[in-house]
Amino acid sequence: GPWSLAIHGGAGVIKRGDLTPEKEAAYRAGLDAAMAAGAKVLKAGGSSLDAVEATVRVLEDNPLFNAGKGAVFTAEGKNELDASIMDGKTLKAGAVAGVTRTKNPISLARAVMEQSPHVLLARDGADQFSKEKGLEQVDPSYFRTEERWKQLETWRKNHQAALDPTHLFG
Amino acid sequence: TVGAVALDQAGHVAAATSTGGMTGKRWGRIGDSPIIGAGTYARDGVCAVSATGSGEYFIRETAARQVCDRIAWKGQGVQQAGDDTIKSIGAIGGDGGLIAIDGQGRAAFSMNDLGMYRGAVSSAHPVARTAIF
Repeated sequence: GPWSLAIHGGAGVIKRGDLTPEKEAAYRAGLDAAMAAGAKVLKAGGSSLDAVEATVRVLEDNPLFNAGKGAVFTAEGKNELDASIMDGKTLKAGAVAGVTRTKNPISLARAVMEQSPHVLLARDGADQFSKEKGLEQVDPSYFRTEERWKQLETWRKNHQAALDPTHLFG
Repeated sequence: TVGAVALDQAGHVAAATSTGGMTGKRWGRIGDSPIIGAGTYARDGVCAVSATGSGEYFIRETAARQVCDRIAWKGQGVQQAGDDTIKSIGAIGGDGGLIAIDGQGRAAFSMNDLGMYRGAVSSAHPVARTAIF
């Protein structure tokens, strides 16, 4: 039957002049690669759950996007990652918050949904669950990119976020 | 934040979202991404949603669930439901965007920000399309 996939790589103050043609091409290539992964699952008759996980894993591995590798930093200079997934057929869902060592947080969210009675696990407990269930572990430094570190330094310098009520919380 | 929503050939929908959060976040702050009903929601025959934006506002407006409820309870189309949900977030000071598909796989993109990295591909439109601004 028919299948369909839609993806996003984050919203924000992306002004037309900000992106060089090369950067724009890189973002579009990243989106295309993610869609190719999800479409491959759907074309082969695979489940929408497998498709969204495969798609998000590609985006998590691409340092251009704020998830997995290339995630933004906390005020303390750490990467704390959040993810969630939901199955429209069963209404089962899984989520993790504040995880620091799982290479692909979306797969950990799926493990919470399928291998625990819970919906949401957080921080060191989620990290421990990830290890116990054999998710691929990485050193926290894996998520770091120079570009995101510079964004944190800029944020620390002028705390624009504190002045902007919409981003009052960081 | 990144996200995906899909309809498979058996007619089932699913949604997924993943993020690093916001630069400079403190106190273990989390936003809408790991909260079912706010950043992610899916229900067969109705819709699947993944959101991205200032989480506190998406949480308080239960954005992802709101899109689905507008379709299920008010009979709105998926684009209208997405646009009205983002409007409700903007009304309380939030900004961002969301992607959604309905139970038939029709995709919608809604935002009140300057841009959102986004794309769509389907059996009806096998050539993937991307957009930013």
